Amino acid sequence: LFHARFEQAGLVDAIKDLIQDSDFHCRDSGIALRNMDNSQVAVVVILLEAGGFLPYHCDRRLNLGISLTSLTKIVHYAGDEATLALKANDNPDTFNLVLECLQTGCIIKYDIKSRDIDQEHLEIPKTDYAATITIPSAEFQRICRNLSQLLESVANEASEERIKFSSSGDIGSGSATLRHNSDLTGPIALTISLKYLVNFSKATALSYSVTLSLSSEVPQLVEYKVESGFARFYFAPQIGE
Amino acid sequence: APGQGDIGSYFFKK
Repeated sequence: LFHARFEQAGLVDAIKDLIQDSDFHCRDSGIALRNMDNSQVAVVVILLEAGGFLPYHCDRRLNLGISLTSLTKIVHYAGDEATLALKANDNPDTFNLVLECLQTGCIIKYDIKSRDIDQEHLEIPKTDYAATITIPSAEFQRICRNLSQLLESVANEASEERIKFSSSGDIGSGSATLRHNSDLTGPIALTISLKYLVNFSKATALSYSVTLSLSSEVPQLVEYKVESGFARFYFAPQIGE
Repeated sequence: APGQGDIGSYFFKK
């Protein structure tokens, strides 16, 4: 039997524009998801430890193939205040989704067919980054959204005290600068697609701060810590940098 | 997107 109740259903919203279907690996230690985005330039890794659920029960390993497109619709109509419970019995072909709206007491139940997802295994090596910078997640989202209104990609430059996001396009250029108190091994400058940063920043509601781990030769990491776990977004560097 | 690397080349299990 598997049963998990999760109070941050907004997490689904943060990844729905990146991946359509994914296996949810359910273990006694928690739930994990690791998947490449549709355009094969980003990887989403989510870990939710068992302690973040009330309750959590999983007595055997289970892989649930879930359509995030469908899950998003279900969660969206329940509203932000809803809790989401996943249940599965010994039949791995179907699982139950139970949404509970705390304010009204309304309970919505679904029986969902598990999807057979042909998912390749991704191995993520441990990496030492040139810069690891933590900034308020709301500021990060504001900067990405603001710059993306007019421009397509952003150059990140980080020095010991400040991180600068600057961008230029047909209409001109723009930049935003933020103070930070993080450690850098040296100054760094690299270019990232704003479209993807805007997507990653949809996880803003999950955490007060976001950590950017940057190096020029390896995928950049955008990480949101959630209660008993994390949401990590890896993004491939531009070729020729 | 032009100039954008493929994430699979970094993370796929060899």
